[in-house]
Amino acid sequence: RKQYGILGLGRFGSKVARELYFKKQEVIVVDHDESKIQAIKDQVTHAFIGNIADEGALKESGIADCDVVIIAESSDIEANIMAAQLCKMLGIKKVICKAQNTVHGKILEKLQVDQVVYPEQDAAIKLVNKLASQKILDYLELGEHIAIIGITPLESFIGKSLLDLNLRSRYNITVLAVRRGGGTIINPTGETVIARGDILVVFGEEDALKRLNLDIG
Amino acid sequence: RKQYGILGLGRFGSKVARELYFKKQEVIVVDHDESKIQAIKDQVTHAFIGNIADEGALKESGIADCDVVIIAESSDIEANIMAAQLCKMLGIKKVICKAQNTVHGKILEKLQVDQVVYPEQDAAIKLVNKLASQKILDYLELGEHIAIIGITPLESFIGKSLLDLNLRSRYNITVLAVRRGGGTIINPTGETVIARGDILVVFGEEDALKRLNLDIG
Ligand SMILES: Nc1ncnc2c1ncn2[C@@H]1O[C@H](COP(=O)(O)OP(=O)(O)OP(=O)(O)O)[C@@H](O)[C@H]1O
Ligand SMILES: Nc1ncnc2c1ncn2[C@@H]1O[C@H](COP(=O)(O)OP(=O)(O)OP(=O)(O)O)[C@@H](O)[C@H]1O
Repeated sequence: RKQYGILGLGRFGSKVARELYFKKQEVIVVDHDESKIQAIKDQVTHAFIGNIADEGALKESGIADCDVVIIAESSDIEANIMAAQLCKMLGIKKVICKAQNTVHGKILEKLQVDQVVYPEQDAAIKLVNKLASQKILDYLELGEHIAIIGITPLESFIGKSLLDLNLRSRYNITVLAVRRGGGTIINPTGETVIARGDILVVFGEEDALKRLNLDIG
Repeated sequence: RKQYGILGLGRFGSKVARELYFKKQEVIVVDHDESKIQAIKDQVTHAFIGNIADEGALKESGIADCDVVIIAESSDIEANIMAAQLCKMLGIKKVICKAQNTVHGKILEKLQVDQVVYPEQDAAIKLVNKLASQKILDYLELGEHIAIIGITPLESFIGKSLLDLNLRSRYNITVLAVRRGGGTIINPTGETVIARGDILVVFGEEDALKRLNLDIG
């Protein structure tokens, strides 16, 4: 079980915090707005009133001991960047930052954060793809119980072709792609032979994926 | 070619406007902040300074003649709701609204808007799914040139089985699901016979999908 820290309780940060806690993770949140802390304290492990750009606050709150920190505050770019740099200096293994725009995002990349998130821009692209591709019908959401995941193959898969493995009949999943070396084979044919080190990108209903995962261990 | 109206030039609204214009659509935007209008006017068809909650402004700007209006302003809930109601009254065919939270979203649903968007909350769920499903590895983004789309089958597909059609070899695409009647067959087997009225949910690289679409016409 991992310890997650969330800095800033806007819509994105609050949702990340509550969802992680719901998934039984340890969640510490920091915000300088007392009303936000009061509103969320029963829905997370610990909630602290503090300045995310202050090293002392990050240490006292336990953010400094987290495995993953999500910097969700993005209107105050300075606070966001300072917090990112502090988290890197404190040795946080994984730092994820919401960025206000691409200039902000590029700065964060130079600080070597692990991931930059652009919620509004991503939602805009998704909506535009849906609206402006009528000739091909719209991008269809397949539903919440469907997933695409990456798995390392079972020992028993190595050296066998996809046709032989027949994963669709056995597990009701589809192999969408095989990641190998630095590249990706999209829609691999049945002749594709699974090699050690491959990552199979599979699509299916959650139950089917769970069954496959149990076998994979 | 459709006429799109965007009300409010935050990160989401600005991105929607620029992306639609880039896709050669007609784009009208309204914002009461002159600097935002100045910044975007060369990247859209028309940009107007105005109050999105004012019927006169919606008419003068041409928003009232749009096929689709996206209400992208969401901090001022009153302005967002007023604009939504005005758009419905003006007979706009499709009204899409960004909502600040689910209470706001429910109000918009009662106004019968066509779609409510929650960019920050959706991004949070996507990130949490990526972070908190380690046992099955993380949800892998396959890249920007991959898509999942729904298509109506060619006349020549009707009555044939997926095995016969062999779409993977012919078009390098995978059929992930078949929508039929009110339901969806996930990962259909090769024996599945395509019927009139089916919608095929297909996965592949954009070029492959374009090739398929050209055939579909
Ligand atoms: N220096 C800071 N220290 C601690 N908390 C801060 C600091 N600056 C801002 N916050 C808090 O960060 C939270 C979110 O900030 P932000 O301005 O990014 O919101 P937002 O852009 O509306 O977020 P979202 O788009 O996710 O809803 C607020 O609750 C605010 O109190
Ligand atoms: N009544 C109004 N009439 C016209 N424009 C408005 C009105 N109210 C706000 N705006 C404009 O809407 C824009 C975006 O508003 P909003 O406060 O929703 O931004 P935001 O939450 O930061 O958006 P995003 O999360 O997409 O970045 C601003 O450019 C603002 O000038």
